[in-house]
Amino acid sequence: MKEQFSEKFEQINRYFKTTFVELFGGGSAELALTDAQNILECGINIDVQPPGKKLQSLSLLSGGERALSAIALLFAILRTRPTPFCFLDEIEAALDDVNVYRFADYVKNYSKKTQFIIVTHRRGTMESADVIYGVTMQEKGVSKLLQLNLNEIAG
Amino acid sequence: MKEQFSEKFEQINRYFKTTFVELFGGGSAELALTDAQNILECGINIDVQPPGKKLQSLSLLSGGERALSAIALLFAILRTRPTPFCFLDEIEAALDDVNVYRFADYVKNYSKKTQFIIVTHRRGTMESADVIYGVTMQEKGVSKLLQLNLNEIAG
Amino acid sequence: MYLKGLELQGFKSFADKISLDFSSGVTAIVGPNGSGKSNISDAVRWVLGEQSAKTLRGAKMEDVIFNGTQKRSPLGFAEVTLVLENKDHQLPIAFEEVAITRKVFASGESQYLINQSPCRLKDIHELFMDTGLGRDGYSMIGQGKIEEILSTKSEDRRQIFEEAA
Amino acid sequence: MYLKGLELQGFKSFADKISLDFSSGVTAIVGPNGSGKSNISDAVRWVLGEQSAKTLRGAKMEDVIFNGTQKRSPLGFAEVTLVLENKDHQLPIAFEEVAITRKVFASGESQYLINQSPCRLKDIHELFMDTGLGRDGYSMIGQGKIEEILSTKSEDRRQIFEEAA
Ligand SMILES: Nc1ncnc2c1ncn2[C@@H]1O[C@H](COP(=O)(O)OP(=O)(O)OP(=O)(O)O)[C@@H](O)[C@H]1O
Ligand SMILES: Nc1ncnc2c1ncn2[C@@H]1O[C@H](COP(=O)(O)OP(=O)(O)OP(=O)(O)O)[C@@H](O)[C@H]1O
Ligand SMILES: [Mg+2]
Ligand SMILES: [Mg+2]
Repeated sequence: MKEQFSEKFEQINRYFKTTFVELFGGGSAELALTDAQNILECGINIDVQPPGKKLQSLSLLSGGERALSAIALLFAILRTRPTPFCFLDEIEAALDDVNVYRFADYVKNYSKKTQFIIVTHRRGTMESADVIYGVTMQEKGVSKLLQLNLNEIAG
Repeated sequence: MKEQFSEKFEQINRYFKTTFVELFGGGSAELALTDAQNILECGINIDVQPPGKKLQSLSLLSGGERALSAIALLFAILRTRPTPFCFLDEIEAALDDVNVYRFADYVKNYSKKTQFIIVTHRRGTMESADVIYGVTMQEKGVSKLLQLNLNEIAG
Repeated sequence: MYLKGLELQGFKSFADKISLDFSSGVTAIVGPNGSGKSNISDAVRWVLGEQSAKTLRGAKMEDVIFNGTQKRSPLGFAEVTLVLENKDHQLPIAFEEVAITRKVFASGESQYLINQSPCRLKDIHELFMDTGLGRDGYSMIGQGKIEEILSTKSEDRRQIFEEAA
Repeated sequence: MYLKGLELQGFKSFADKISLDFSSGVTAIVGPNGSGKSNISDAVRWVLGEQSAKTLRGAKMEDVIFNGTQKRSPLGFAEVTLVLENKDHQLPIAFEEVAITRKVFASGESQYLINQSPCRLKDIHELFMDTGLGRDGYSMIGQGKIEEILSTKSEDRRQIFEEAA
């Protein structure tokens, strides 16, 4: 039980170190158990160091840095425990345009093994899509769906 | 005490009905006390009806509709209790581009009476600014400030 | 196993029937605030057996039925069908294509079907049990919920590793 | 009364001294993720007398001092000065221009000044008491915090109306 846990933890940790560097273009991150003697009950610390910065508490990170770290951890978990598809609803809302493109490229690569359905407002994410559906409410309160091409979307 | 409370409540309510319609371009909204016999202790309900839609619980509204309703309520409170300046940190993050422009126009008008300092990623909000400061970290981990013109900002 | 398509009728703001075909890669869903994008992911959660009305942003399960607009009256039921390709039989069932249907009436009565065969909600849960698509999985991240992944208190984290294990 | 300017030195990521002059209308602050925009609004909260390190995203007050990078060493203090125009004397003080300064050293020792005159934190709180700029006012909405305004439970709402009254 303890061994299986420990093994999974190490696996997620290994993936997290990689996904973080890929999304941030550098820096480092890792998961740390707060009590190695009691791994089934102790907490986990998430230590994150954006490129060039010092290791600091997660709370001091910016909104965008926290969102991108969370996305890195999500992908680490998905690699450890793959699901056939993944639904993401505006998870990149806090990212600036440069980070949205990093995220979009990452998803594009990952989508060879996992199917993604992403609700988004961001152009960068739309550009990584193979299929785009537009939801509209021409009649107020009633949703309609239409398939779109990237060049049909303003902005 | 009770009267002063009731008066302030009515005032915020009156402003909220107006700010909501201005920001949503229609629809209606109001604040309602859950227990008219016990106004100093009962809860407040926020009843919101976007244009063309039916009155529904706030929880069923979309992320953007909730954010815009919250912004309408914020402005109603500010009109009842004006402050000399107001600092807003990315409060329009959940809004689509059309709603960002509605928000930006509203702030522009309001700024004749109240000074606004707004942290933003959104072009629409930047366009309503009189002065724009860019924060950068050319040296990693060290923030620098520079004044910008709108046409210097990519995007 | 992958998602082929989704059909919604009477589910939340989708008064009229709509259907989507998913790409095997990345499918993006775009549109203005309040147009119905998150309602689509609510529909997927719901048809996969979501039991908490709160997770679907409502107070009771019947809140997912189209409740009308200023010009249209409410509908009597909501129905969602999810179609999956199952050639690898990751879903423990003989079919190579699996259609899951969930229907709820304004009366509160519910119906569940697997390839048009009536079944119980329990059967749908069991069908997806080992796929990571359950409610404790990380296959669906709701709007505004990505930061929750960082709050790894020991109860939350035990969940991650138990799910991942 | 309005904000004229702000000076930061050693405050969070602002290792080198910077100063901003505010427009009397709308001033926008833009830049990439993690560049320091929210740190500027933290600086304003702090100089106006914020006492909760948690509101400033830290664990203790000294967390606001620039703590170094891979190339620079930490600094020994953080200092912020806010300058306000006070011709209408909304601030109950004789001056037409008011400069509030707050400084904290790595030792934990703090200094407060009003127009270069040392004072206590209490004096800064009292100066701003009737302006709506206190911690219960609605003059500062932090990142990710706008939706909190909708959760009007009776304790929160009493605050709104008491503040507004
Ligand atoms: N049972 C229902 N009947 C009719 N309309 C409903 C029902 N439930 C929710 N809605 C409507 O659906 C809309 C919300 O849709 P949704 O959350 O999918 O928007 P969205 O496209 O995700 O927007 P955003 O970009 O702001 O997140 C709301 O306006 C809500 O009133
Ligand atoms: N005491 C400190 N010393 C040095 N750097 C600090 C200190 N406190 C916070 N920081 C750094 O400041 C950065 C956060 O800045 P801030 O929150 O202002 O970003 P932001 O521009 O608002 O970004 P976003 O657009 O993502 O919200 C973090 O990278 C954090 O590590
Ligand atoms: Mg949504
Ligand atoms: Mg920020």
